[in-house]
Amino acid sequence: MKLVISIVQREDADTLLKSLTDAGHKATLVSTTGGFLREGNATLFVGAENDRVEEILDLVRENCHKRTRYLSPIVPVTEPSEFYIPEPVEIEVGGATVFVVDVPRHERF
Amino acid sequence: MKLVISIVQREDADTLLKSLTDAGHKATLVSTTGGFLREGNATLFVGAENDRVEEILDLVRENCHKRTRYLSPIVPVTEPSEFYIPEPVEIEVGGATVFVVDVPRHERF
Amino acid sequence: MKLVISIVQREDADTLLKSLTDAGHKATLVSTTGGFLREGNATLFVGAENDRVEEILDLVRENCHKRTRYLSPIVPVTEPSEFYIPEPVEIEVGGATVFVVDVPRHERF
Ligand SMILES: Nc1ncnc2c1ncn2[C@@H]1O[C@@H]2COP(=O)(O)O[C@H]3[C@@H](O)[C@H](n4cnc5c(N)ncnc54)O[C@@H]3COP(=O)(O)O[C@H]2[C@H]1O
Ligand SMILES: Nc1ncnc2c1ncn2[C@@H]1O[C@@H]2COP(=O)(O)O[C@H]3[C@@H](O)[C@H](n4cnc5c(N)ncnc54)O[C@@H]3COP(=O)(O)O[C@H]2[C@H]1O
Ligand SMILES: Nc1ncnc2c1ncn2[C@@H]1O[C@@H]2COP(=O)(O)O[C@H]3[C@@H](O)[C@H](n4cnc5c(N)ncnc54)O[C@@H]3COP(=O)(O)O[C@H]2[C@H]1O
Repeated sequence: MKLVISIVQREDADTLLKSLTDAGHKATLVSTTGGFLREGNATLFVGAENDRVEEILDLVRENCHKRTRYLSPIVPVTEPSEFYIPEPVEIEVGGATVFVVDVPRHERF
Repeated sequence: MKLVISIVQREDADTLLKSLTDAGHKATLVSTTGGFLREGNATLFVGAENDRVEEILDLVRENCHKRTRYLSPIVPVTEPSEFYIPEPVEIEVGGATVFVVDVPRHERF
Repeated sequence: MKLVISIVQREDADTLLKSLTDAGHKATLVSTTGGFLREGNATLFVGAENDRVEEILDLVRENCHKRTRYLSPIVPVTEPSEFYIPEPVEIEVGGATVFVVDVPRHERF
């Protein structure tokens, strides 16, 4: 058995969950926060037999999309007369970051 | 060392936590959401020496109970004159789903 | 690849996140609850190449501090005339509890 841990953008979490459960997979959702942007994102835990991991990864790839975020850097105001609007910084946030972990033992009660 | 990850129903989380800590185990609770029913449930992380895993699994089995949920399916209304009340769908939610993962390295600071 | 799971006190989570991202690491934050004190704490997931784990553990050690919590035990009131103030119980909460888990497969979409 494997535990597939996928960190995805909040915008994709619902459609991903629906496509996973429609395909008969079971999943658990955790609300998480990105360490860098400090924006809310989502982490899905999907426990699956080894031979179903590829299918799960395909569903993650199909349902999760890269997006560009624009951050306006905080500008230290020096001379108020200097009218300076900095270029926003572009940050590309990937569709999904996935960790597949071994589960040597699985129980259901 | 092992990390015991137990997904349980919210109704059982408190009594399970109490019985784990009363037995001297340490645990961390995460509020989670079921992927299918979209109901709040709970996930417990318990790091434990290998020889204490059986005891933890026994406590999970004793404190977590199956429950039946009744879902009323959303009925597409065709003819308003058709008065149709569908049978609720019965879903059995298990007491606990447990993943035991190897922890080759553990540190406390 | 490894997944470094660190359970830390809420007071240290922000400075730890900042020092991790300043050093180029990526991290995801989960709000969690301690099983014993039932206080809010924080769990960080950091996926990292094997040769960067030591550096991450150093940052956790440097940014997370032990603290003492004082709990006043709940005293069953017997005779109202007995004026009894119990000694508060001292609990030392560690700076961090860290589990390092193997990640045999990692994908980014
Ligand atoms: N230290 C740093 N220096 C410079 N730029 C940085 C950075 N950390 C992150 N970024 C950039 O900011 C985006 C959002 O990161 P955030 O930490 O908010 O949100 C992250 C984080 O929550 C999670 N994540 C990604 N890789 C991770 C890893 N190795 N371990 C744990 N969480 C990870 O996935 C989200 C999206 O990550 P993604 O890589 O697609 O996109 C990242 C990346 O492009
Ligand atoms: N392999 C796994 N990986 C990750 N998380 C897992 C998991 N197996 C179980 N869980 C977690 O445990 C909860 C209870 O699952 P259980 O199988 O007992 O009870 C399930 C099952 O009877 C049914 N169910 C779940 N997914 C289904 C699906 N794709 N198709 C049909 N029925 C499903 O609905 C009940 C509630 O499911 P829900 O998703 O709301 O909540 C799930 C989910 O949060
Ligand atoms: N093996 C493990 N698996 C999963 N999570 C773990 C863990 N070891 C530690 N943690 C997490 O780290 C927090 C701090 O633990 P620490 O051992 O430093 O500090 C602990 C410890 O000094 C004491 N404590 C915890 N459990 C106890 C128990 N069963 N009996 C007596 N004292 C306990 O209370 C402090 C706060 O505990 P709390 O549970 O509120 O919060 C815990 C818990 O969320």
